[in-house]
Amino acid sequence: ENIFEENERIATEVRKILKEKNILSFNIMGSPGSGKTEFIEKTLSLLNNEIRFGIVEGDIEGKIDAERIEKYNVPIIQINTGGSCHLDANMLKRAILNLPLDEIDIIFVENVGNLVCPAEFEIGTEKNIIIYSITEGDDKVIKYPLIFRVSQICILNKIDLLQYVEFNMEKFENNLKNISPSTFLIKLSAKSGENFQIWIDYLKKLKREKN
Amino acid sequence: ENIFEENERIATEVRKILKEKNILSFNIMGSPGSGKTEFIEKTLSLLNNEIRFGIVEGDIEGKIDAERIEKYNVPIIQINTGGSCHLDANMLKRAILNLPLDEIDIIFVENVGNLVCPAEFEIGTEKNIIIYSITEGDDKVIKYPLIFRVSQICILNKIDLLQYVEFNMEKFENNLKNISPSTFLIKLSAKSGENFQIWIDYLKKLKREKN
Ligand SMILES: Nc1nc2c(ncn2[C@@H]2O[C@H](COP(=O)(O)OP(=O)(O)OP(=O)(O)O)[C@@H](O)[C@H]2O)c(=O)[nH]1
Ligand SMILES: Nc1nc2c(ncn2[C@@H]2O[C@H](COP(=O)(O)OP(=O)(O)OP(=O)(O)O)[C@@H](O)[C@H]2O)c(=O)[nH]1
Ligand SMILES: [Mg+2]
Ligand SMILES: [Mg+2]
Repeated sequence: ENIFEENERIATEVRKILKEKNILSFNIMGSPGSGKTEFIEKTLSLLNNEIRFGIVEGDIEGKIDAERIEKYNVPIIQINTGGSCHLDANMLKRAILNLPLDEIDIIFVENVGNLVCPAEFEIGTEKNIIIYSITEGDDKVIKYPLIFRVSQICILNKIDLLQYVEFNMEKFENNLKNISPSTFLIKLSAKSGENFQIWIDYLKKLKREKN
Repeated sequence: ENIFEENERIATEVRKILKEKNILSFNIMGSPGSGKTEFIEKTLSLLNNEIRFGIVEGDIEGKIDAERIEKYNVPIIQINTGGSCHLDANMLKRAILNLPLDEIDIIFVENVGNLVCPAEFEIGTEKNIIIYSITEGDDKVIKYPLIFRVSQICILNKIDLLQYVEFNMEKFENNLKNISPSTFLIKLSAKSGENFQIWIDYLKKLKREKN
């Protein structure tokens, strides 16, 4: 059994645990600073009194992101990878066994900031989200295709900055369509809240379908 | 011999080749979209008629960045890592053996966009540069410390956007001082050219010291 086979086996175990508890789970990936934590914070601030969340924060070291989430009083686990540039299924399995799974409807797992390796390691969540910020440029779908292909949802974040940067939206959307036609694109700003309701409505729809 | 020992052995060979040719070499690292290529382009546009450059472009696939550099008519090699999230010394050794080393004063090696793994693999260049953009946030030095520690130079890029984003410059500079006191910080914009002369003067100084 090589490292990928072992990881896949454990990811299947994680999937089974979350399915038994009827939990909707997301693996949130993206470059360093793309806005993964900001996105989670905004979602919690809008839905925390109607949906029960659980958060798993994945970072190389420290607990800066977990501390940002603490103010929302949701169950949260911080994973430190000790240098590894991505989360794997084993890390997630250990984390979720420390969450009150019977009191959670939706789990967000924030992966390590990296546009490459996290795409190669299934961790057992139901959906993958790629948070991509316009400030990274409009050509990265072609340069880093795998993470877009494995994501069911692509959040194009920081659209509040569109007027200040050169970003060819048509080029980006065409590239995404070519590289991963089934990925659902939502353009928003996690900071200003612009278009954020599109994501909130979509999340609620996914949750209804689950129940 | 494990993978790091083998890599270190080959990095030493690369260092020896570049030293014999009296070439000043830089490993340019940073997140996807931090502005590594923009930085190289700006430097070439200002110095290409007085310094002889050679460029090695490292990407997972494709040759988008190499094509941006072609207009400067400098010797350039594109490395495709085939999925690996970082360059290693062996890849660079093969690339430089295809460059006209007798006609080059300075080599820029652009690494794969990643704030984690490139920091762990010496490739044999003389200096490491981390290109960090303000749009990534002011807390990433603490979250991704290794790449800052291994870099002699930190370019804080995209300062033309400072008025549009929340970026605590004092916090960033203090973090950098704490994590890596010897790293030389230059704040500039590769796009607008603001403060770019500080880097140009520094590069010329490094070249003079080499000769
Ligand atoms: N203008 C703007 N800034 C944003 C937006 N979303 C996030 N930011 C800023 O981008 C920077 C990084 O945001 P984070 O939430 O820390 O990003 P992250 O992806 O969680 O970063 P890591 O987990 O460290 O990889 C911070 O300065 C945020 O304030 C947005 O929609 N618009
Ligand atoms: N406003 C502003 N934008 C910049 C600056 N430098 C680069 N950019 C933009 O940032 C985006 C990414 O720049 P690139 O040069 O492709 O970044 P990179 O680090 O080479 O990206 P990869 O090699 O794909 O990882 C592009 O849209 C650039 O125009 C800058 O100083 N200011
Ligand atoms: Mg974060
Ligand atoms: Mg580039």
